[in-house]
Amino acid sequence: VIDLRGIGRSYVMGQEHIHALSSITLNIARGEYVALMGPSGSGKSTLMNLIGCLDSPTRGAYFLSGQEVSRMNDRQLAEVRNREIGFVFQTFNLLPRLSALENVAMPLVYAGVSRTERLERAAEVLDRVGLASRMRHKPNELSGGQRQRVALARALVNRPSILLADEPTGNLDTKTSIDIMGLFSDIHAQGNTIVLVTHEEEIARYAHRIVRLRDGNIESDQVETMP
Amino acid sequence: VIDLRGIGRSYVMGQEHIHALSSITLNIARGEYVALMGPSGSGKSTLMNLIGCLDSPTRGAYFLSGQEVSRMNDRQLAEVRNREIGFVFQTFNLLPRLSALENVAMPLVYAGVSRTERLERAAEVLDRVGLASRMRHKPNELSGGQRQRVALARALVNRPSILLADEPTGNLDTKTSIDIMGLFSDIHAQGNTIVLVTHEEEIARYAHRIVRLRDGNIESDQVETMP
Ligand SMILES: Nc1ncnc2c1ncn2[C@@H]1O[C@H](COP(=O)(O)OP(=O)(O)OP(=O)(O)O)[C@@H](O)[C@H]1O
Ligand SMILES: Nc1ncnc2c1ncn2[C@@H]1O[C@H](COP(=O)(O)OP(=O)(O)OP(=O)(O)O)[C@@H](O)[C@H]1O
Ligand SMILES: [Mg+2]
Ligand SMILES: [Mg+2]
Repeated sequence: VIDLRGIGRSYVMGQEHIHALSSITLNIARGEYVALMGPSGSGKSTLMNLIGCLDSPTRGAYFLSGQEVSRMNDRQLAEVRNREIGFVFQTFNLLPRLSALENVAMPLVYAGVSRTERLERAAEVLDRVGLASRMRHKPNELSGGQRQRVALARALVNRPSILLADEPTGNLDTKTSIDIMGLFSDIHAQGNTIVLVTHEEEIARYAHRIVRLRDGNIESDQVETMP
Repeated sequence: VIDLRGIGRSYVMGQEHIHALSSITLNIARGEYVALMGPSGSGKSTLMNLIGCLDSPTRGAYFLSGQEVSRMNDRQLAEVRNREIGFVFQTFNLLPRLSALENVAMPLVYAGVSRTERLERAAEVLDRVGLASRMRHKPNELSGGQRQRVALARALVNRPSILLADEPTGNLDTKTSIDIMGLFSDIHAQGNTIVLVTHEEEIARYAHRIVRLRDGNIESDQVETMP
């Protein structure tokens, strides 16, 4: 479902060229659960943004569900992003003036869901991440780990078939992380595809395949043989 | 040096009272290295903000280096914050229009250091956290872990005697985390005081004392007997 061929992403800064990604060839089948690891600055978030159609590569081709993404028009891209993909950002990106509930309900506005149903579904998924008592809070009235869970809830509310999560447990204690990983396992068991960036080996172990980046390239790509 | 007596911090939201901290009595001597742990939402960042004089308690008293903080005027508070304390925020709080170098040099502006020396010292500490090649980048041109390290460098540039770090390795891979913890150990060895919030037991182990919070209270406070 995710088919990257010779993908590169560079930035030009004055005289310098920074190759955030050099050449990435990666194939992820529908229903896989992949952990993406690598040192700070190795290109993980850049790769996630490309997979999530939030950025375009400098070179190479990207086929999502068989369609070449660079050939899609804006409407098609917006549709794919909204329906197929749920994105948990490393920096959360919540809207500061909206409550947790309203933040989580946002993707359903684009999906044309009625207001009553939006708030019901948002409340339901916030409850699943342990935030039933915090729905009215704005982001600055929440702890770091609570904001992270709101970002996760927002990514899940539209029941996407592809979940892209960039460090979803970076601000969570062990017990809360285990709850969240349990939720991810349920989502995966329903046949969905998950790509998860993490720097913790414990968390990566929930996936069945680990792709490691180094300096913008894939250093290793291993399927776990343990069940 | 950090003496909290019956500290409480509540928020009023409509009819509800949220007790982020119920009653915290905690004494940290100069030169200690303390890890602060606890579930998401248990009050760790709230406690760090109070210790760092960035927030005032709803009840209780706080003595910093023997002086009662609530009795200090704004000038005294600003001075303490700038000279004594270095703060690494859970959300980094970098200035988006300034480069990494300028962000790190900021505290030295308040300290009245000359421009040449500011940039030299900022460059030096950025090099120590592995960001020599990223000094000209703005925060949005950096990876998550790079931003985290810029926030750390900024907290250290004024050589504070008290370092308060809220999840300083949350976005870092294992190797980079180990480098950063090595840096913290050096700072501690020079006689400085460190309070470090982390959710990772591996990281907490670098400290010699672990304080655990739960629902706004101290659940346990243990000095490690292993060297
Ligand atoms: N401005 C506010 N208004 C209301 N409640 C707040 C406000 N700020 C924080 N809280 C609540 O206070 C509690 C403690 O928050 P705090 O940020 O200290 O937690 P934490 O231990 O740092 O959590 P985390 O590990 O998730 O970062 C949380 O339950 C949070 O929802
Ligand atoms: N807009 C930009 N301009 C220049 N360089 C950039 C820009 N955005 C990112 N970079 C660089 O690209 C590289 C890859 O960044 P990326 O955010 O993908 O890393 P990462 O693997 O997610 O790191 P982390 O684990 O720290 O989050 C970094 O070295 C970063 O400095
Ligand atoms: Mg990243
Ligand atoms: Mg916190």
